[in-house]
Amino acid sequence: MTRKIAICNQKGGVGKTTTAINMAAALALAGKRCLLVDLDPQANATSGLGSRRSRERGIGAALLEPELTPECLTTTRYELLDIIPSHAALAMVEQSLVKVRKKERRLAQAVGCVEARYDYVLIDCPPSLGLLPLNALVYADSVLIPIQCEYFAMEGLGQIIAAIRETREKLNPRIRAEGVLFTMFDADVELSHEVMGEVTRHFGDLVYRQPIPRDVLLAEAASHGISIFEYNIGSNGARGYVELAREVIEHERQE
Amino acid sequence: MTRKIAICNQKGGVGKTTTAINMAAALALAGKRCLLVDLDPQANATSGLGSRRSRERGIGAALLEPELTPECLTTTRYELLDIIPSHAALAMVEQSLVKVRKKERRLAQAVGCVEARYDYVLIDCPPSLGLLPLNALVYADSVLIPIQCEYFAMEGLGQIIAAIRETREKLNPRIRAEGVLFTMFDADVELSHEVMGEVTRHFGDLVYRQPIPRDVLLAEAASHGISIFEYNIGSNGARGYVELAREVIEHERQE
Ligand SMILES: Nc1ncnc2c1ncn2[C@@H]1O[C@H](COP(=O)(O)OP(=O)(O)OP(=O)(O)O)[C@@H](O)[C@H]1O
Ligand SMILES: Nc1ncnc2c1ncn2[C@@H]1O[C@H](COP(=O)(O)OP(=O)(O)OP(=O)(O)O)[C@@H](O)[C@H]1O
Ligand SMILES: [Mg+2]
Ligand SMILES: [Mg+2]
Repeated sequence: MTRKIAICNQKGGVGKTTTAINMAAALALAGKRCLLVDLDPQANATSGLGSRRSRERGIGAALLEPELTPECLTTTRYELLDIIPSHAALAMVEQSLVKVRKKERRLAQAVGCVEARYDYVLIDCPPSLGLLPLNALVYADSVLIPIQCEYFAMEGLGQIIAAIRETREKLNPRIRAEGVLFTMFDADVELSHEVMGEVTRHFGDLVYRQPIPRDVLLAEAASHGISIFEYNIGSNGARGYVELAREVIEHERQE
Repeated sequence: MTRKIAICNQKGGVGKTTTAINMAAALALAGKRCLLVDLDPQANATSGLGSRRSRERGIGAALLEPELTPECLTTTRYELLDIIPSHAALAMVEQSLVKVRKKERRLAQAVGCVEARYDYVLIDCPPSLGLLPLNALVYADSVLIPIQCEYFAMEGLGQIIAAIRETREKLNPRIRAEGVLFTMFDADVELSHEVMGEVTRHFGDLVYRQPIPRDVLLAEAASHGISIFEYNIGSNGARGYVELAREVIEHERQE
């Protein structure tokens, strides 16, 4: 049974793409067949894995013509990890989808026909609660919510939790929060601990055990188009995403 | 002559809101009458200045009924600084505006009738290139582009520069880039210097002289709803935004 996880938070710069890339790479290292869908016109997940942006063979094309999806599956430098790349033109596709019937189910139609080839489908979302993230919430089974240990990121948590609940009531009865992941955690910064304490008080059982530490090697790895494991397997960032993958696989057994 | 500056970058988490709040506060300290327009449904600029979110007297209401704008002007704790607050409902307003005629000029209609009361109007944009940021590009005279000294932030710079050029050709002949502002600059991090070098090579004369340093006091100030000047006037963050305000005022004289 393919697990479909949307990586979503409308707050910008909280580590969605970094989590999508490195969690997919960690799951592939653990022997899971993975598909990463880059649903952001910025196409950061595409370039962060060293893949080429594509207009004709990207997610934009698959959303307009779902039968094209098999041709949009692109291999990456990691054996068990494929990607459906993105392109800046995806922003136009979002605007043209607004007038289409069942516009929020286009991703489900597109990716639904190839998901059986994979153990995990991860979706990297743009920083909004518009039509593209909505498509991810309608398609996925669960949502992983990266959050920085900072004030503005905490403010937005209520909005994404409400959007998940609303999608569950109206469009996708299966969707639930998979977990809240602290990113860029800096143990020396008092604010990091305050926010972590506050969020854990409200969302306790949803919070992943280990925060991802602030580690510039994660940003450097992305600039080389490779995962943190290939760039520096001994880094704090690599250890953080291995722990995350372990916990996500554990959740699998509980279902 | 009122200067109208949009603070815009579709890349998330690059310091748009932090720049909007502290640049507005610095300009007010310098004796300029300022209006900050929070054009983001996350309403971070609203809470970062300690103001209340508002649905009836916020920017969403003014976009739907421009004659309401004078009632949406809200004072802040800083004498020369007013704000038009935001609210999560602004996301619905964006969706309903899509079908309206001249949808990209609603902000110009709304704020145009009150701008004469101010020396500066600053607009904090959400992390996208959708209808709300487009309204800001159609209304403003110039765009201040905050950018992190990181790889993904650099990738998106071409997209925002292209969006400004396209808006200038089709919708607003006055709009130009005001400048590129490096944020969260960490002199100890090699990647910071690399990205700064690369961007300066391509956009040299657009880059502000001083980067804003990474300073956790900026994040802490926001969590207390006050500017960096009130929170800790001697901080590196405060010095960075004073320098920025000085340079922006200098640009004024050259016009
Ligand atoms: N744990 C970490 N430590 C240090 N830097 C990080 C970490 N996680 C992410 N980064 C860096 O922070 C920046 C923001 O991360 P990223 O782009 O993954 O966030 P995002 O939520 O996908 O942003 P957007 O909202 O624009 O899609 C990037 O430059 C990234 O390299
Ligand atoms: N110079 C800085 N030093 C340290 N932290 C900073 C700095 N500038 C901003 N921050 C923090 O980084 C985070 C992102 O900044 P901010 O919210 O201003 O970015 P943004 O571009 O407005 O994000 P969004 O794309 O979601 O609107 C915030 O938690 C903020 O407090
Ligand atoms: Mg991203
Ligand atoms: Mg912001």
